[in-house]
Amino acid sequence: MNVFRLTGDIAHLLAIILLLMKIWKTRSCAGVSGKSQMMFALVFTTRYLDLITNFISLYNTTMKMIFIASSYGTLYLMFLKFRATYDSNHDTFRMEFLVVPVAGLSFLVNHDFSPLEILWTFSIYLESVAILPQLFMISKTGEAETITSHYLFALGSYRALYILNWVYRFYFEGFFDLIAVVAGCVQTVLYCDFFYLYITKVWKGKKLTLPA
Amino acid sequence: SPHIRRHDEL
Repeated sequence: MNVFRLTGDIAHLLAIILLLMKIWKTRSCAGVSGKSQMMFALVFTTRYLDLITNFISLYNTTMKMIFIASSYGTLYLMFLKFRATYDSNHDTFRMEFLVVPVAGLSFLVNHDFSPLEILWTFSIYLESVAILPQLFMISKTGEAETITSHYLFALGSYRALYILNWVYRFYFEGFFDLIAVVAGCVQTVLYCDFFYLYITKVWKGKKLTLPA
Repeated sequence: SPHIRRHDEL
């Protein structure tokens, strides 16, 4: 564990808490993509199957369980409890355009052709693009609530911090996972446009709106 | 050596 990985994990946890708080406090999931959230639940489910097969640390197990539980909690709030507030008209990104190619790629490019390893690879690839329906939704409506933009900033920062963690681990531990690194870089690049808008608008106290 | 990878990251 190093400081980049720890702050990355904290940013990830903070993002999830921010989203749950936004939905709970406003009693609404308006502006949140149910498709991105469904894919995040799929990401955690397929990645953390190793909870059953091997133990790494109490920290690792606890965080994995929190991530899985919170992702299904978010789906419960969006699709059951506050279903009426779900903005499905603007959530039109086609999930199969991401899930199908990602599933194919995880069969072709993986560390080991075994079920758990293919599912792990699938989750890494899917996570890298799972935010696209959310970003697409913001581009359609042209704006995001401030709390939603804080959520996205925390969520995007997490993988950016992981890149620093991988640089650190490469130099100090000789650890290098090409699949995670490439997918993590793709994931971070997808946020760049959002990061720019967030820093130039939200940090100056304005709402996140897209240039016309 | 081929062995089951332990993914220790989240």
